[in-house]
Amino acid sequence: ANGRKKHQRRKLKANCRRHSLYVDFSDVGWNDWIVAPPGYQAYYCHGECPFPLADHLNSTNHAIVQTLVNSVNPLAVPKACCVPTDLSPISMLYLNENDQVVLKNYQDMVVEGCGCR
Amino acid sequence: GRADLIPDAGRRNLAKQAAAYSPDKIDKNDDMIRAFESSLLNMFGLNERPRPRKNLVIPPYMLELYHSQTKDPENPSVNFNFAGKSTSTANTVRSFHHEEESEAGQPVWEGDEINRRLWFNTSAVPSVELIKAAELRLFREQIDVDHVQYGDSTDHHLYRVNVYEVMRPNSRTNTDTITRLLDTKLVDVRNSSWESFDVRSAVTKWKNSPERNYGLEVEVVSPKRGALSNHHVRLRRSADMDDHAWQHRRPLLLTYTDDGKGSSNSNRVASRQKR
Repeated sequence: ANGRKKHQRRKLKANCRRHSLYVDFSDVGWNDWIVAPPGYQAYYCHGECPFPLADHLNSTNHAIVQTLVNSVNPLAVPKACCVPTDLSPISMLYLNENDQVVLKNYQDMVVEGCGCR
Repeated sequence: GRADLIPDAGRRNLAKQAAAYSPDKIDKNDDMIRAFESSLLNMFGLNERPRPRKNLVIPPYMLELYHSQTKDPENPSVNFNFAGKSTSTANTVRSFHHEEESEAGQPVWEGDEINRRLWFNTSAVPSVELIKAAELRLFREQIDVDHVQYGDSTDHHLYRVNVYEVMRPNSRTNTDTITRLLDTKLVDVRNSSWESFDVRSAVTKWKNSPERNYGLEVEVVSPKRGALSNHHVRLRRSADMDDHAWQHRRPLLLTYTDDGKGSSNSNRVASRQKR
């Protein structure tokens, strides 16, 4: 039973899901021209898309078929990929190259959901 | 001269990655990094890495707009949703201060009326962006009108502020200047406040024909000439005002534009909000 639990835990951990990724603008040296925010939680998707594809893995019909073919011939076709399926925008206040203050909304900056595609 | 939007450590790692993918094209790695940097700049709508001057003052109103836009992180929107503003599908706000060099030689006060020209260099608005709204914001300091005698007048605290587009200037005499009224407001001088004027039609014209940008003219009309100073509308820096205070009170032009990158996502955002 302990072995099965460990196995399940490892399997769940490895499945496709959203992970934390805080982008700190000072880390990339952009804090001199980006006024706000100082950084933002962007997230990223990572993990396996194992057979069988569970509902929470947010897979497409194509991903299910690709997983099936992969199970038959792993060398011919890779598994489905764990990718962002839903993204949201953020607002940024920054100084442009003319020293003008600009407020802009950028779409698709934050991962809201991941899935097997 | 290098854009260096990517830090040196990142540049080295990217070069290694590129080499792993195409070891036979090591000499082209720099090109690949430059292409990546170019896509980053394009994403931000920049031509080069900004190198801002030190001690630049951020207009408090821009910070206010930022906080207003980010107050509900659970429901982020690609387009701006500012209360009381019709910005349509705009997703970019740019702020402009007027060129103070162009003030030289202008008539300052004409009797007791303010008639002042403000010129804004709006050429930085990219041609691909559509102007959805534009406003001129003027700061007005409160004045004590209770001690001023106006006879039987009951509305002596109301001043009219007119904003015109200069259609044809005459810098020498100011007599042949042709102007077009863009917006007008009756303001109560008993309270300090910012006043907003709709100048979209003029800014749209300047974007399409920059050579026809002759600026805006602001006129303040008192209810009774000579009764009260009109200097409460902050159109120019006073001699005793320090730079910091001036930066917080000087006229500000705002453009609300749509760069065309937000509309395709609106359905997805609406769907998420519904869910």
